[in-house]
Amino acid sequence: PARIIALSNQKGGVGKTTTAVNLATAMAACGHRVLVVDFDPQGNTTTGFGIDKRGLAHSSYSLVMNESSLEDSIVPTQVPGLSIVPSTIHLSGAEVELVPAMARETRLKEALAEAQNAFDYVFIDCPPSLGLLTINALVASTDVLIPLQCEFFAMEGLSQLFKTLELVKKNLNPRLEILGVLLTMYDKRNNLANQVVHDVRQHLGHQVFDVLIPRNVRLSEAPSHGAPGLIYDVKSAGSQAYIRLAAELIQRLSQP
Amino acid sequence: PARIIALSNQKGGVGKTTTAVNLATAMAACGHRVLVVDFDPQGNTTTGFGIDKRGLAHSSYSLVMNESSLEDSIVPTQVPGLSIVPSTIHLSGAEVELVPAMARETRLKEALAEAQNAFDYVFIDCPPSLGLLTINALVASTDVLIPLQCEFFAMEGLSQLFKTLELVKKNLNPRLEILGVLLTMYDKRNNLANQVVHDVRQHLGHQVFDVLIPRNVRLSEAPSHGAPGLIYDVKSAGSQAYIRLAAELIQRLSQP
Ligand SMILES: Nc1ncnc2c1ncn2[C@@H]1O[C@H](COP(=O)(O)OP(=O)(O)OP(=O)(O)O)[C@@H](O)[C@H]1O
Ligand SMILES: Nc1ncnc2c1ncn2[C@@H]1O[C@H](COP(=O)(O)OP(=O)(O)OP(=O)(O)O)[C@@H](O)[C@H]1O
Ligand SMILES: [Mg+2]
Ligand SMILES: [Mg+2]
Repeated sequence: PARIIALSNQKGGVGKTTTAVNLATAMAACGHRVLVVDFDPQGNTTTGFGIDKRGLAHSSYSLVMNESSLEDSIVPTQVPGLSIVPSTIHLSGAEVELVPAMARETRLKEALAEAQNAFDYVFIDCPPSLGLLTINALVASTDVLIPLQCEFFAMEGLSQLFKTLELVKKNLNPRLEILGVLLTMYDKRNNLANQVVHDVRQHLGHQVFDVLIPRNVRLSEAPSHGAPGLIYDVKSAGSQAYIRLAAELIQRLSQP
Repeated sequence: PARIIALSNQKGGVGKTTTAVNLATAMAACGHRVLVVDFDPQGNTTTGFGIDKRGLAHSSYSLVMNESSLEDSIVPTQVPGLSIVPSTIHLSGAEVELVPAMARETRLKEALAEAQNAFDYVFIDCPPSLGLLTINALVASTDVLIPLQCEFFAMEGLSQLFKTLELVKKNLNPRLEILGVLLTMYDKRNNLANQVVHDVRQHLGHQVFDVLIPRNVRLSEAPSHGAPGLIYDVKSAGSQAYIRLAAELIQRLSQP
């Protein structure tokens, strides 16, 4: 069955989307069957693959509102072996519409049931919050990957995120595991960044990925060309880091 | 009466908190009576002023749930003339608790009524979403200031934000005006950043502040010292930009 990995951190701008887009691309490049689910109403992952949001027949909104099947909601990307469930702004309505609904926390999990045998890996990009959309993603997932900017404010939200993950694991999804914390936008010339790396590794030890994603302008340029960094500039330091991350991910998932 | 300014952008990590903390400090330094309301459950503005969230008797949560008065919810900061309504994680509960409540969109506006004569400026730091907390802040405000990172993804969300502001103005708060878009984390050596500045100024003209906030590590170091950038290092390029921004803000507000 598929490994379903949520990219989650309620702190904004820490690299959730950039990681979803580039890690999924790197995994597909290794020959795995990969699905990306854009579960953020901003739809940055959808744009990151150059998909035009106007004129989409279905999206993660219609999927989670049971208005379309997974098969109908999936569209191909320019990356061989990588498909996406795109997102539109309508998804922001789901957060309120699902509040009174039955089994509101398990809608996405049910909707992704068919993905189990069709894909090896599913990545779910979450919005910067711990609301119902993120809860749905965590309930649907086997693992959660936490991107963390090398900044002071980003560390502050970590303990709250871990508390929420505990609650989800205890009450809604006992299989949920923390795959690891990924340090992003690392600039080795910056004292604060080095301090954050040191502190986070000291506190969390092996839960922190060995791979550090460097601050690399090619990663932030890629979306304006409608392509993942790995396609826009595979030789860049950013893309190379995501390729190493894919290898470390596979190694972590194969450990007991 | 007070000018109430919401710092809002649903895109995460664009500089809402850093602008709230440093612009409010610069305005207080000019002798104005200033209140900052931390309306983000992450509580980064509260931490940005070095306030310990444990042991707070009241917060923006108790204020908006009508459990405490404004006077009881305000605490001083280390900046003369600057007070804060701090935030704790309990505020994340308000987003769900307020959904069925009466007049759920005007709770913060009612709560801030007493601020009208006690302060000259009120700054409200919003979370990275367009949910009920941000709607409450927009309804309570006379103006909205939109921080915008010089990045491609940040521009993508702008049209959605403007649509939401139109809806709020039409249906909930006819006095709401867009004070301006503030370009943040600008690095003049970065082509993408220069492209974004050019595109945004071309599209929005005078709605964009003349002042550009540069990417400046002293601004991101300051919160780890529990102080605004203007106190941590007033001579830094970041602090100086926020001082110039305060001057431009006053000039913009005095125009008919
Ligand atoms: N390693 C990197 N180097 C340089 N820029 C980066 C890097 N990773 C991400 N960025 C840029 O930083 C910004 C924030 O990243 P991104 O949008 O991926 O974060 P996010 O956590 O998904 O944000 P949100 O909370 O809004 O969903 C984007 O403009 C992105 O292009
Ligand atoms: N001009 C700047 N130069 C360098 N770093 C900055 C600047 N402005 C903000 N930062 C840093 O960038 C990160 C994001 O900024 P900030 O937290 O203020 O954004 P935000 O919009 O409030 O984020 P969120 O969406 O999570 O509320 C923080 O770690 C902050 O310290
Ligand atoms: Mg994102
Ligand atoms: Mg903030």
